[in-house]
Amino acid sequence: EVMPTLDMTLFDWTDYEDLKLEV
Amino acid sequence: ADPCKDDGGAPRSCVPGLVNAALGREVLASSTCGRPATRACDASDPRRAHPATLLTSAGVTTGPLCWRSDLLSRAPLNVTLTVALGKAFELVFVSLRFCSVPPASVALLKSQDHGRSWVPLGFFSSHCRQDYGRLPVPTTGPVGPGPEALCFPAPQAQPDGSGLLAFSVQDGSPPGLDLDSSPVLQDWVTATDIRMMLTRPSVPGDTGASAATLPYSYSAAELQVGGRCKCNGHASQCLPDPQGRLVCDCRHGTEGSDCGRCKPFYCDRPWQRATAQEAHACLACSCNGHARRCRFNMELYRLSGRRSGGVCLNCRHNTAGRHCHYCREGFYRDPGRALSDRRACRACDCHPVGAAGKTCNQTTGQCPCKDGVTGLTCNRCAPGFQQSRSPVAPCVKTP
Repeated sequence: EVMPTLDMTLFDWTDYEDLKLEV
Repeated sequence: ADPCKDDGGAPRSCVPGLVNAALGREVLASSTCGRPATRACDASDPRRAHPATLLTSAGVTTGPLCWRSDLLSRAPLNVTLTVALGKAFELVFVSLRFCSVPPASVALLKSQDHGRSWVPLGFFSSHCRQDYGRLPVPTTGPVGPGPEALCFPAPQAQPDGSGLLAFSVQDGSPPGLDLDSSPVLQDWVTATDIRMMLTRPSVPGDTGASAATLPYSYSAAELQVGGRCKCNGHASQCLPDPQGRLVCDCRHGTEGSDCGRCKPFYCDRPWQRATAQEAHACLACSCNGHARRCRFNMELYRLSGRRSGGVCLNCRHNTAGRHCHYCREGFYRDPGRALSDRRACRACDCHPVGAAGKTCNQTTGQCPCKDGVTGLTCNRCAPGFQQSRSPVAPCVKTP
């Protein structure tokens, strides 16, 4: 089974602005 | 063929040939005739000059052959001849040929620091105790545990009125000492400068008193310093450097005017003089091609059983460790490339959301994944998990 890579656009960054900055 | 390598290309001890180290060197004489000019000696007239250069010029002259001191009319009747060899030599012999009756007392000295300090190599006198406060050398030769400056008989006058002072460095050294294994003997034969002090003229019916037939002058023609350019067994020749100074043509990873130290990257073990049995070459540090500098660590050298003490400095290409032999944090070893490959270490590339950290396993490259995340870089949800909207828990169990 080929698993799709994590789609960054699907994440809700509302509460994780710090994390998003890292990304 | 390279004398510093054996037939198989392995390093072996090598030494420069025996030469007259004084040949062509300037001789400083404390007294030379001709200033002011006399009927017999005129320093400004090449046909009647007797300069000290004649002592080391290999007899290439159309004028007089002998150096001559000024006329000495009162005690002390000392005249000093000094020759700088330019660099350290390992002496074999020193000789001086006199054009007149040789002096009754001569002191031979050497310097190892280019003339700053002097130590005696030997004395030559018909009155050892009176002139130098020493006993004449025993007929059985040196008896001390190490080499020492002994007092030998004064050079004898030949029927033609000349004489020869000849000194072999072995004369002052007890038999059985081996240059390879005796640091004391190595020190004994090493000299950068030679000095002869002619301290008392020979007079008929010599009693040791200073009442020579005055005025008197010393005269000599050939000063020879037989020796080998000192390279500690790591060079087969000495060559002039760009400034004209004689230096060893160093091999075996060594450098310096006497090959007396290891080259900068060749410090995996301490410098040592070569011997007939072992070349003791300086070894390059083992850095897998990722560093250009290293330093020696004695503690590591001892711990390795005296085999390797080099520590690589500034490992490049994302490598780390004493030999640049593993990958630095955030990188892992690419198994498909040689350790010496510039790209032997690959970046971990851990996923910014899926991985719990940025440092991967240095061997496998596996990043630490958050729960439910899989893949070498933690960029996928594991079977039974699906992507969530939370960057903190990017994969959640499938309902």
